[in-house]
Amino acid sequence: SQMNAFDIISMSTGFDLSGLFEEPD
Amino acid sequence: MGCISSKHIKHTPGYEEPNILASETCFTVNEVQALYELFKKISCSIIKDGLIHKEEFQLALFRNSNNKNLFADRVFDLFDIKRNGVIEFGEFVRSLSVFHPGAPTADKIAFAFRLYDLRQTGCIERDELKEMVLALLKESDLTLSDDVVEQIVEKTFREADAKGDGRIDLDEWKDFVAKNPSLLKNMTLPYLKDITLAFPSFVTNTEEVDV
Repeated sequence: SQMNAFDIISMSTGFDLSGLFEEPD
Repeated sequence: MGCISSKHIKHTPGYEEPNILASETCFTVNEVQALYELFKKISCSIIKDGLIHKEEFQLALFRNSNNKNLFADRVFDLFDIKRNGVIEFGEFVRSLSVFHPGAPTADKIAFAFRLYDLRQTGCIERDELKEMVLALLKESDLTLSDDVVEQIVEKTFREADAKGDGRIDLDEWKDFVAKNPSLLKNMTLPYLKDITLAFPSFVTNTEEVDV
């Protein structure tokens, strides 16, 4: 695999804060 | 106490003036005001005290306050600058500023490093990295054998741990990120570039309250 461990970790949704800005359904 | 009515100029505990926060961050005064509307919404979602608790942070991120996630925990801890278990408005704005498209790359690199330095030893250690990968796999639907995880961690350390001492320090991390800029992808939130346009309802509300 070409991915390193940090690439895999950064796929975690907890590291993506965009959810904070989304209006609830 | 309680949620703050938009009809009264009564602020959340630990409120800081938008013009001061704007002078210390990448945001304009209007953007700080828009962030205040977002902050009020998140900080009153479960415990109505105008402070963001971990459950509220996770609820905002995942729409589910019970969704345990190692990185959401770590991000919360880094936002909680005073380490008192809650995020105040000033902490929210200062921390989000690191994620602004205009924030210095060095700040993004340092924040990501602290995020990965789980035990806050000043280095990312080999077993720490493996623990993070395993935790992520456990929390998601991804399945990788222990051998494959070991190979990935080994490969990452071969590339990142230039001194070969089994730890990635901040200088090594900076070099590694320079070669792998995609590692900072999540450190920039395009939403923040012009939050007042992205969330016009916030601006309408803040004009009523804060002018």
